[in-house]
Formats: sequence, structure tokens, C-alpha cells
Amino acid sequence: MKSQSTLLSFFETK
Amino acid sequence: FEARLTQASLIKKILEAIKDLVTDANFDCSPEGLSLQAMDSSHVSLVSMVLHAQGFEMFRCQRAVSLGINLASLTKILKCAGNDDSITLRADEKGDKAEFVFESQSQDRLSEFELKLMDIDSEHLGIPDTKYSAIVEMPSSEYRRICSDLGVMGDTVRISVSKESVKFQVDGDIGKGSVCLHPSSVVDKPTEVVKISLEEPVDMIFSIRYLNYFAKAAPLSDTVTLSLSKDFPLQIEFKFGEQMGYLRYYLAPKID
Repeated sequence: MKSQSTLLSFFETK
Repeated sequence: FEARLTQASLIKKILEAIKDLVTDANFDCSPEGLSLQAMDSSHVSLVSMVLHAQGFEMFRCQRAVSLGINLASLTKILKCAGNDDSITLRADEKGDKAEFVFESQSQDRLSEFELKLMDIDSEHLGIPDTKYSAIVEMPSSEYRRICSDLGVMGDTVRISVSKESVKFQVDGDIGKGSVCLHPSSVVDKPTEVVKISLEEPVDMIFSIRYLNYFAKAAPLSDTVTLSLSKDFPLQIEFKFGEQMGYLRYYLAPKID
């Protein structure tokens, strides 16, 4: 089962 | 800050393409142009819009200012602009209101609106320069059709890119389906081209609901570019002509 990731785990908060 | 665009339709289309994903956003004005970056509330997707200063008929910005705008309110105001009207946007240093002036092509009708601005605390994300494994360019109408066709079958789509094709597959409760596009061999119209640039094959799963939101940008550009790398957010780009700017979406993948 695949789950939805969020962008926060790929891109850094500036 | 003051800027004038010849065609209000561009701003109207941009708004249509983002208002279902984002409710409030900062329009960042700088001497380079007008830009916006915003995530949807679940942080699954991100919209990044850039309108370069040289794409405007007139652009004046002495110092950077952020205009916090409720997109539903902006939609109401832009409904009052004709597609062929020119649009002038003004904001002063206080940044508590923005002024919109719409003028008909024949210059015999002028309408003015003032919009109250809001303070928006938005998280800005740094998007790294990425060398994607697979880049697919296709007609935006084709993209929209695939997303809407497959969206009725299920919630997720598997996108597989190889040298020979890009395949969109859905597996839902009532059954499954797929659409496969091959790179164009004969090119009649540049806007009907399917192009694939591949470093390595990619096979990933995404939410169709978001891909359908992004399809609302199809009126902005004849073609769309999908950039993919394994276990990395998908980038979908709609360009507004060569010098004007772009609207990009990022979508986090479904992962194990």
C-alpha cells in the first residue's frame, strides 16, 4: 500500500 | 508598485488555475516581476507562478512588497474585467489595499476596484534545481483529457515513462484503464507534439485529484511539461509564451 507524502519531506522551508 | 498588462484574460486564467488549490496567497512584487508561491492546505502540492517584469506593458516597483490576497475576493473583482481589457494593478507601501483598473480596448470604459489586503504567514519552500530522470512534453489538452478520463475510474494514476512511451494507468473499484502516448514521429503542428527526454525510466504513482486541479491551467498554454524523478515531487509546467513567465505545480508522490 502506498501512502501520500507531503512536499515538506522534499523541499526545505526558507 | 504599479504594473499594467494588456490582457486581463491572462490574470483571469492564472486565477482559475490556482483558486481551487489555494485560498489565500501572497503576490510578491519585486523589480524582477510578480510571483506567487503557495501550498495547498495539506502540503501535498505547491503552485509557483512567475510573471517577468518584461512581460508587462508597464512595470514599476521601487521596493519589494507582498500583497496578501484572498483569491475568492480577487475572483469576484476580476469577473468585472473583460477578457480584452487591459489591467493596471497598484499598491502603495502600506500594503493594506490594492487597486485594480480595467480599461476596454477602445478606452471608452474604465472601471476601478479596491481590494483589502490581508497579512498572510506563508511558508516559502526552497525548490532545489533538479536534473529530472524523465521529461515529457505534451499538448495540454491531451493532459487534461487523460486526467479527466482516468479520474472517473480511480483515485491514483501510475505514470510510467520509457524511451518509447509515456503511460498513464488507473486501477479502480470498477476496473482499470490506461492511456499510452508515443513520441510524435510526424509533426504537423508544434502544439500537438509529444516529446520524451529520458535519463532513466520512471514509474511513479500520484493522486489524480491533484492532477485534475493542475489541468485547470490548460487554457494558459498549448503544451505542458511533466518532469519526473524517482521518489521526488512531480513538476508540471505551463509556460505563458517565451518571455512572459510560467505556472508550475509540484505534487508529492505516493510512496511505500
